[in-house]
Amino acid sequence: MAAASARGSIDVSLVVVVHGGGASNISADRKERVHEGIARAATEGYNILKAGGSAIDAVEGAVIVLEKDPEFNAGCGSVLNAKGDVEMDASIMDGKDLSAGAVSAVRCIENPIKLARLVMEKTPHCFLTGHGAEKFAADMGIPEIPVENLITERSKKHLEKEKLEKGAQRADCPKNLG
Amino acid sequence: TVGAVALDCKGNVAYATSTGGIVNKMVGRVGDSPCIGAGGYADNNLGAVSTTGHGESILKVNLARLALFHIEQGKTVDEAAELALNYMKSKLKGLGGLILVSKTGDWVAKWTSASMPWAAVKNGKLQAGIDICETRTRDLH
Repeated sequence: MAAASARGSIDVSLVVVVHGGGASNISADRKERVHEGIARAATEGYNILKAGGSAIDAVEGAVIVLEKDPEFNAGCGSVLNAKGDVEMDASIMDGKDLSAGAVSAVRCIENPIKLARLVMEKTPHCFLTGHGAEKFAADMGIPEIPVENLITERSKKHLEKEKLEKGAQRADCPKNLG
Repeated sequence: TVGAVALDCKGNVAYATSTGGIVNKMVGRVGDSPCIGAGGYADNNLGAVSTTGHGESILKVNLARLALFHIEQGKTVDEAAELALNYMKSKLKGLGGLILVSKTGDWVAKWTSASMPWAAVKNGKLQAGIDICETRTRDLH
């Protein structure tokens, strides 16, 4: 089974790789915006490394760019659940000491990846979820934002189309893409 | 889903993965993104991975750590990514993609879905693509 790939060379140096999610078909008019967004994220991560930043700084910086970009389904532009609400998840891990942080089902914050990093650095835990994660965000001074700031016309259209075509969420949803 | 992996000047690697999901998903449904070993993994002895695709399938095969197991067995980054994605597809019919950087600075972006926006910077050269066999290159300096 052929799979697509792109590959780099073998000498050790600063490297950043980013992805914008497995997609079905991206329409021609969106393609340029997606290209720009993904290139901007990789450049942001690389600039952090070049300035002496760590790998964990670089991956957080790159993902923040993509969470802010409405073309990608994370942060602003996240998919909507059956209630038309946004629940976000994120995780981050440092290969140096295997430290890790994760959050799930968080709402009304701009960058879940920042909260995941705070879980890694400010708690003895690896994973906070739901209300606990939201309370931790407040304790860490992360501002709460209106959920509307995370919802785009495109994500609303997707939800309407999905509800129209497939009805309620079935347990045997097609095993293809997230 | 969005994600990133990096290798810094001290030889440390890291990953970050955020959100994604399935439109109209059940309230409370959580996919692979926050699950260490599935949505991503990072170990200086092996490399770093960030994954995307059908979350339930990625969770079941522990896709990120699976790809690094193949690195541990001496596979190239390309082989490791292909083996891991093919296992998920053959076992569960799950499609997805992953990015991987090894501790020696090799990297790969690979997918079994129709497309996956990706970008990589190394030695000041930016490469980016969305579809199979389509790569744009630009010098950042």
